[in-house]
Amino acid sequence: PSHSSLKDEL
Amino acid sequence: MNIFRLAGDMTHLMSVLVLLLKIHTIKSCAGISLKTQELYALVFAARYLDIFTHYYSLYNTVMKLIFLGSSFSILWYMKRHKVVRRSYDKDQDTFRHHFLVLPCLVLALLINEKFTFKEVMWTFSIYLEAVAILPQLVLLQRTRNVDNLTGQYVFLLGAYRGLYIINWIYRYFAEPTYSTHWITWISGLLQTLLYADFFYYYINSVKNNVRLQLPA
Repeated sequence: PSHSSLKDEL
Repeated sequence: MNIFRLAGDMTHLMSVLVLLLKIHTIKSCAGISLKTQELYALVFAARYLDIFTHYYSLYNTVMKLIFLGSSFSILWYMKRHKVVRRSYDKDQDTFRHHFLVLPCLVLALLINEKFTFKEVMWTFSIYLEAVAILPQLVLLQRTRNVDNLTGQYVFLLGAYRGLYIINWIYRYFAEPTYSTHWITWISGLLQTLLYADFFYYYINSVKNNVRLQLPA
C-alpha cells in the first residue's frame, strides 16, 4: 500500500 | 525495525516474563490484577487475528505467539492453579473492567481507519490496551505496599509504551512512506500518560531505596 501501516508492530 | 521498536518489544517481553517468573517461582499472584490480565489477553486476541493470514517476519510471528501464550498462561495460573489462585485478592481487585470493554468497542466501530472486521478489532485492541492497566494501577493504590516484582512489572510495561512512542517519532522522520496514524498515536500517548504518576513514585522509591508507597 502507498502509506505504511503499523500492522507490522506488536 | 528500529532500535526503539526492538527495545520496546524486549521491554514488553521482559514485563510478561517478570510476571510469569513471579507467579511460577513464588506461586503467588498477590498484588496482581486479574482484570488487567484479562484485558491484556483480550487485547492480544483482538490484535493478532492476522497471525495466520499475514506473515510479516519470523520475529513478528514468534513475538505474537509469545505474547498470546504468556498472557493466557498467566490467566490460567491466576484462575486455575490450585496454589496461585488462592493468593489472588478478588476483594481488592474490584475495578469494573467490563465498563472499559464496551466503550472501546463502540469507539472502534465509530473511529477507525477502515470499517472491516479485522481493522475494527485491531482498533479495538489499540483502545483497550490504552486502558487495560487501570485495574492494576487501582489495585496498587489500594494495596499501597507494592512488592518489587509487581513494581518492576508495571514499570516495564510503561517503559515499553514510552519506547513505542519514540519509535513512532523515529519512523515519522526516518521513513518517507510513513504517514500519520492519529488513532495509534493518540491512544498510545494517553496510555503512556497513565503511567506518569506511577513512574514518579517508582523512580523516587528506587532512588531513595524505600518500598514503593503510592499515595492513597
